[in-house]
Amino acid sequence: ATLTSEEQEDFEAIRGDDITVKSYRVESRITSRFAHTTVRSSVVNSGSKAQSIGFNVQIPKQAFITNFTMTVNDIKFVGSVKEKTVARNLYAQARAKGMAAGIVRANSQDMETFKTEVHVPPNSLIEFELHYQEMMHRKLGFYEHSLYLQPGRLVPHFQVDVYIFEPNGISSVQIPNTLGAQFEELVRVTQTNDKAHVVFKPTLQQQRKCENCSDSAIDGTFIVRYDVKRDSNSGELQVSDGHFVHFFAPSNFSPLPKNIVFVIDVSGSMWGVKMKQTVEAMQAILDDLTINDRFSIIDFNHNVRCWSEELVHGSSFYIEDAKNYVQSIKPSGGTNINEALMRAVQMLVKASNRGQIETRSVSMIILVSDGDPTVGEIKLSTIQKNVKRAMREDFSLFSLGIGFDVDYDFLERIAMENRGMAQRIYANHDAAEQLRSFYRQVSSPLLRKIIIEFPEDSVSDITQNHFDKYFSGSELVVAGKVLPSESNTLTSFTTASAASLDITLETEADTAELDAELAKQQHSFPGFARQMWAYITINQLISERSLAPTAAKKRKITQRIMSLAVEHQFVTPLTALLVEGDDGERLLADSPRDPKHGCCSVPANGLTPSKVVYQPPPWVLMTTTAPPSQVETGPREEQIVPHHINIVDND
Amino acid sequence: PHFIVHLPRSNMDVCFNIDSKPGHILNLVSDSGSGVVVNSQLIGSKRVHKGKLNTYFGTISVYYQPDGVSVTVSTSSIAMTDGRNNHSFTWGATAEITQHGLRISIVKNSHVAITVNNHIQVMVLLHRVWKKHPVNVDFLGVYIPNNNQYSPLVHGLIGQFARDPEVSLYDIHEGLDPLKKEATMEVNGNKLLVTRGWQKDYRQDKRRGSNVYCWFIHNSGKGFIDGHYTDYIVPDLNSFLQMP
Repeated sequence: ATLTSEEQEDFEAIRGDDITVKSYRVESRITSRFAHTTVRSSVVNSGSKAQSIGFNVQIPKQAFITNFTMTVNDIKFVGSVKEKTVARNLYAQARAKGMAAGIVRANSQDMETFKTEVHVPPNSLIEFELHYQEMMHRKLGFYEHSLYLQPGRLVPHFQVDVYIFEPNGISSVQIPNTLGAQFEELVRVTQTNDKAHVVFKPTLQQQRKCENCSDSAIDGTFIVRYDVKRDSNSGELQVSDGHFVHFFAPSNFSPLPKNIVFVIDVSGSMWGVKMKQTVEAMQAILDDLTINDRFSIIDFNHNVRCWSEELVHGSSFYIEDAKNYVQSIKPSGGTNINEALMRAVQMLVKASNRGQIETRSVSMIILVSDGDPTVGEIKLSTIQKNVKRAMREDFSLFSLGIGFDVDYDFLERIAMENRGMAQRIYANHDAAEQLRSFYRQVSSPLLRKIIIEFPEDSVSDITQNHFDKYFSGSELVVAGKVLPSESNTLTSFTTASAASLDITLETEADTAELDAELAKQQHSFPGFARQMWAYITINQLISERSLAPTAAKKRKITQRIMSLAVEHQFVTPLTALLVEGDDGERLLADSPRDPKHGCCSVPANGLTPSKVVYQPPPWVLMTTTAPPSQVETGPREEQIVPHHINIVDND
Repeated sequence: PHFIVHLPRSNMDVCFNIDSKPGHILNLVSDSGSGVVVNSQLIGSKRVHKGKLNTYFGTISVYYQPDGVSVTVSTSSIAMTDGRNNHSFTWGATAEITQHGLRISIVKNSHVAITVNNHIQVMVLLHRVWKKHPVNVDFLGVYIPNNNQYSPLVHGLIGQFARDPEVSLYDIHEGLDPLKKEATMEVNGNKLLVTRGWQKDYRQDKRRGSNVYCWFIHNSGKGFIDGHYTDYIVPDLNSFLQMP
């Protein structure tokens, strides 16, 4: 936290009888779509009394925290990732001795908050450092790196650095103006063929809300959007540190024709803004359909209605008629998801049996719902079974959950189980745009039945390498370990079906070249391939775990997740970060839960909401913003038992 | 472009040049019986060199009419279209693409083989030059095997030689250039003065090529090919040859 003389002057100027943030630095190193972000803050209690100092960081939900350290007046607390039970036991021991404090991680929409508060004596200097890692997922042709900036105060040294290194080259870097007009000119981007550096470093004066204000205007998401160069359709194979990553994002294929059944929840809870935004989104989505596509609309509350009993072509006549139909919907009544989905599947089956579905087309159901089922079959596990039984291998289900009254985990499970994906739509945001954006992601399927394979004995521990579909603007990623070999090249073979043709693509990579290149780069992240492999594997295992049919299988998956998470230092739903001081004081950061929804459901992973326990040591106090009623004082043993999954260790 | 025609019956290679204008599309094979057409579009060098603007094959197109499928190979990409769908591939990856009876095999930065119904094959070789070369441009070479099974209706600058013409060669003598002999060739009822020379086959060695010794026909193959070379200029990449 060394300040320049100018910053020191600023620091003296704002230093008052209060807490002063000397510096706030965010640094992201993105290498081949994998980001390691570090948030560092240096805070001084300039007042004459002991005070609470907070360190709040919002991190993307898909990120895994990898470390947190804190230095309070030169006493260092160092973090380490441990199996959750181990961490909790150690934490409990410390607590029994009055040597424990807490860290809260809480969920909000697409970010989660990492929050620490320290109660420190006057003239204390505290340094916080949080590390997290995440993989950039390509959507609509871009990778997007989001950093939520909320220093809360004016900061003499405020700086954001994003370093991007993409071995195949960077095609574009964009910094959308999301923080406000006053910061528009303050972002600097330096770009070469394979590197980019984005710097945002507003001075103290530039941070002020107005000329004489003492409030900071920095409060929002700083977004870096970029894409990479692709010189072929076969993908990019990268080998580093004994691991490989294969990126596959071809373009220049004609989209496959689609057969879509839109299943829209029009129950009473959709009344108002939700329905208005759904209608608005549907108008745009329907306009996107082409004459080669076939579609129908099913709207449901306690009853199920079809706009057309059969799939029809996306002609202007039908599109206009469908738009009028959607416009006229008046939400009311209950929610019968089971029957609506069954009707949608039957519609696709009927069309398929009649030969109305082209062999190489993509058939999908897009479900939009804002609540749990209340009519007909309401047991989620039964609906899940029914849908899976009825769906054919060629059909897929995409679910959109509007708001927080819907069991999003359920929607995600049925989507994943049926070759689709799910997305939460935030009702208080621009829901229409979110719906349209989701549709744009899935509206251009380019390939089907994609398999990425490697010669026998060349790789091991490969992540998912069979994919049902590839959508334009997205990216398929396969990672694994490279087995020792005399050859200095690794080859991959990709097979897929496009509209009217079958393709086999071959990609080669030198197994030493990239490491040599990374060694030369000052701001790259050399362990990216190893961490990315672990990141993908853990996420896949978490998904598999939620679908595991037997307790034994689930237990095995749990063990594997825990061992990988500990080895790669990821805070996952099954591990925790134990932060320890030299003299045995301990803090515990558990993963947060999805916010509660509805009245009756529980989180799919069966974990109880995270609660923070603290027992302040004499000089340092870690607190939580959780209401007192949620703060436990005794050992936490109780578990909410979900009725639809198998319970094993750590559930 | 240079043309080399191997005549199996005479066990002889005959060659000629055609210097047409950039943009012109020359028909190489036109087989209305099997529905296959192979055309080539010419590109010019970057500028006139020694008073001459050289032309090369910049695009090769193979069109299979029964399926309405067209494969267009250029120096930058390989595109396939069936009227409704367009797919394109770069030279940057080895790939195998199949659609019904058509197979395209791309070998990274090297060549592409297009096979129609297992009995007609066209191989296109990519020649890359230094990007900043003041004169030269990237160009393509095309190789069409003698054993392609065409229908009796086949024609075109190359296709016409599916019917191996009767050739006799005599009066071989020293030419003006002592390294190049001259002779008289009788073919298709024409007597032609031909010169011994060589052209390059780049299939085995893309950089240096291997020499193919051949009898060179002057005046753009006049007398050896049926009609005049301009008769083989077609309006677009999928056009069949309209012979009178």
